[in-house]
Amino acid sequence: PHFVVEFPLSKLTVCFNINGEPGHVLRLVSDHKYSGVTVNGKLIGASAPPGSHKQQRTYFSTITIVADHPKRSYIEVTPTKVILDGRDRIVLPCHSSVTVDSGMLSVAIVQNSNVTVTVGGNISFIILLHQYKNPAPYQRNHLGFYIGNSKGLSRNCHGLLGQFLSEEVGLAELPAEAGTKPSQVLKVKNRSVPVVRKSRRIYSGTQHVDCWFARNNAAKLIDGEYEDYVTSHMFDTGDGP
Amino acid sequence: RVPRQVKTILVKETKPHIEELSIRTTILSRYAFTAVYCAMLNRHSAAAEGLFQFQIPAGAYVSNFTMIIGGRVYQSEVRLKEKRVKQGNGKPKNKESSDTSPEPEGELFKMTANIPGRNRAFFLLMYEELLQRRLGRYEHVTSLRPTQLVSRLSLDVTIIDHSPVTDLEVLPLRNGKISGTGNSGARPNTPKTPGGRTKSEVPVTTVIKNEKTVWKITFSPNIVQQAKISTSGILGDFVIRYDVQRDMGIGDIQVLNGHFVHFFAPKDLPAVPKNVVFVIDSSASMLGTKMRQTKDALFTILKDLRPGDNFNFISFSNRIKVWQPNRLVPVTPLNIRDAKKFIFTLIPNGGTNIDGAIQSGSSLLREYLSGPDSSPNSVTLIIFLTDGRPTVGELQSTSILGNTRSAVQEKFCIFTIGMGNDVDYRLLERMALENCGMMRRISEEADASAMLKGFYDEIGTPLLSDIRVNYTEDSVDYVTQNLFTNYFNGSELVIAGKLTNRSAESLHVQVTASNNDRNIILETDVPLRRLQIETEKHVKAASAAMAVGAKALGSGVMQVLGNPLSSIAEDFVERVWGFLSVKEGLRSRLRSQTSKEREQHTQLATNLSLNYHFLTPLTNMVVEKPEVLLDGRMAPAPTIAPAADEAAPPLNELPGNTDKPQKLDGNMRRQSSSQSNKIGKVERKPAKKSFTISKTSADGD
Repeated sequence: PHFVVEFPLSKLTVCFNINGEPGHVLRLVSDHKYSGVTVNGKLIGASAPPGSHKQQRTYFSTITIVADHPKRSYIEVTPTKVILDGRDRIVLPCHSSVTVDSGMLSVAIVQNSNVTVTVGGNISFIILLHQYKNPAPYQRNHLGFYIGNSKGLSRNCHGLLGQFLSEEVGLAELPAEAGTKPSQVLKVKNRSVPVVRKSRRIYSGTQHVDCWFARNNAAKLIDGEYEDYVTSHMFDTGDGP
Repeated sequence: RVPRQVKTILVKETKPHIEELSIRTTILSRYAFTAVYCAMLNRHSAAAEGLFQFQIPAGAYVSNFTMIIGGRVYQSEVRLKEKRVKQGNGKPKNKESSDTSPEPEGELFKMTANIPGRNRAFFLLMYEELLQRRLGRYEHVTSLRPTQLVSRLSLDVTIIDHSPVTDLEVLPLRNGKISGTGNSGARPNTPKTPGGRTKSEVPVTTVIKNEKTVWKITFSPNIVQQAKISTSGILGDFVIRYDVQRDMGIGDIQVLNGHFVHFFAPKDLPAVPKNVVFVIDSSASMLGTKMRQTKDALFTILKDLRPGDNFNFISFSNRIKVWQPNRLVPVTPLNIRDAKKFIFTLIPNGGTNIDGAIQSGSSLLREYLSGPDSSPNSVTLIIFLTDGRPTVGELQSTSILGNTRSAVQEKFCIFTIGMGNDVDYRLLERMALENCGMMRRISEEADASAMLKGFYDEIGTPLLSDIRVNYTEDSVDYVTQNLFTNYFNGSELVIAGKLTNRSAESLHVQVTASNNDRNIILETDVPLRRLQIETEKHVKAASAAMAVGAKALGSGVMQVLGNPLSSIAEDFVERVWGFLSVKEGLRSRLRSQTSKEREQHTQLATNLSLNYHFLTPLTNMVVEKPEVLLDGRMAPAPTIAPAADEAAPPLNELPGNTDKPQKLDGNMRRQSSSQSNKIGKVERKPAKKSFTISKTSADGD
């Protein structure tokens, strides 16, 4: 999947790719100890790479959200259904619009379009449903995960996306060596990450965003390595590395 | 080879012989059309009286009856009940007093006609019913009781559904007494038919699956096979059960010719906890089997209560005994054990104080609901069982009903069960209808234990409460009931209506409901054109099946009548709407508090009954009978056609046989409009929302 991180205070947008392996579960947001929210995403692979020179792509097949308050609830979103598991279980199909609201937790499906999960009024996630009518071999029905409102998440929030929610970054230019152009580096958490300018399409391709791209599975940009964010199961709520 | 015994039976038969009895049913999206064709031969030279009788399901309405005798066609007419006609009338026998009593479990349609010597008579009866989903199944019952051995007996049932049919079962013939037709709630403990073949003793049932959504079931025992089951021609009920695939979505909507029908039965929902008080008759008349079977059922029901439920028991005779005074208790092993002790010690004696019992039960629930322990979203109900009329305390039905309404205060629902023949079923039905419940009757001979448990199973698992179904404002009209207090697991909510704009692209449907502590909103845009095309496809399949059925039915009759089934199918969504509206009108009439209100509902239900040719408690079916001379010949008839023009219809009567939808009269329009105003209309179109969110994301291509 492609990751995009917006730093509103720095007015910078950074992007990176983490391909991972089909079957991996990536921790996207981890704030279990404080707000009680954890978001994980499971990867699937396409049946064929898009071209001979490219590697196989992976996509999110399932996004799981665990919310601890007021009581522990498990939400599992796939391109076709949403399973809401708390004290009891509700299975909601994605082909019709459904809203389930229990005060502190609400799940709203807009038919075949997106699922909004709101926790406690100030945390919300939007999961886009990408469904292909006639998929090519390298395309799979998959999900896109967007953070709608992160005000309720703590400063200690972690995960591949969560760790950047309260961060400031800066951009610096490295002087050019002979015969080369000057290169850009991103200053984040006292680390310098070489980046290049790229453009990404988001929101199902309806919008473009210009971002600073960090190569090599976001090496140095994220704390640790991406493998540290691979969790053991879909509802794992262990703290970040 | 026909055995000698069977031949002897046939030879000894003095009444006209049924040469053929063919029953063809087409169930199109849960709406069942049945045509019964009977050919009767009078072998003797003298005229003889032929009796055609057929048991129709309790919830069905007869829509046509035609006789052909001596080459003449006698077609029925549906008229206002008040209008007395000297000629023969083919109303169901049990319906004679049905104007004031609730529907019995099954109704026997009876028609006698003189058949000239050495002549044949043909009878064609048609009825329609909307199958109700109970305990997760639709049940279709056909009574096979021709009362004599029949040379050619065949039953064909074709099921065509929008959604794939699942769990189709053909049960062994339900023999014995004429039993309930699906109202019982009891499910015989029969195995699923392996490979689609029944385990009945008669190896003649076949189930053929034609394609994904079309099933055909045939049953045609020859005369020898019939004799093996019963030499008296009482074969029993042929029962088919099935369900269709469904999910947690908005449900199944079908659109045809400006009408729609919406079937809503979501699954994968957790049960809502319930607060239930069982109010059980322990008067002297319950002594013996009734009390034993009631106790058996209550013991089983106790096991089925869920951990979140709260309950109590009240027994009533002259004395009213409350098991746990002033409270409801949670389901714990200790409470269950104590409750069993209470049930065990119930000893029938004394009279029947219905009013006192309901007051006690209501007061228990009111106090519980206003206390701190009650959950606002749980479902609260009384299950009331009696086998008799009120004999102690308040005896007047109207006072009991008034007292009940005041006691209930629309805070909970009352489900009533009557056992046996000495029950005021009208009182029980009104009590249930006025308090968002249902009524069931358990006949004197039935297995009360199984039926009581069956009824509890139907209402024991509430999944949603306060269900409201809305459609785009100004797009629909004359919508049938769209607010429901509860939705129980295994049941189905059905709503029908008219589309005001047939050419509209889509219809926005929204269902709001509560499930325990959650509010659920389901909404979708229904593509009307696509649905119309799909429904037409199914209608075509049904018409084809009906055409085959009609061909098999006696060509003489069909030459005369055309293929009435086929034309009915072409408007089946409208007929579902008509059917539901009549049922609703009759229910509202029973519930009405003032004579003016009652008159309005009567008028509405009557007009619709006449419009759709339904034989209901408000209408009569009138058919001219042939006159046969003493020498056995037919009397010359003044007219060949049925006597449709004998009398001008009354001013408030709608013309009967029209293909196009009738314009409704002013009363109905006003009423439906006010009903429509009451229901919330959807103005918001959710479509695909545009939302402002951060770019922070993890997404694919």
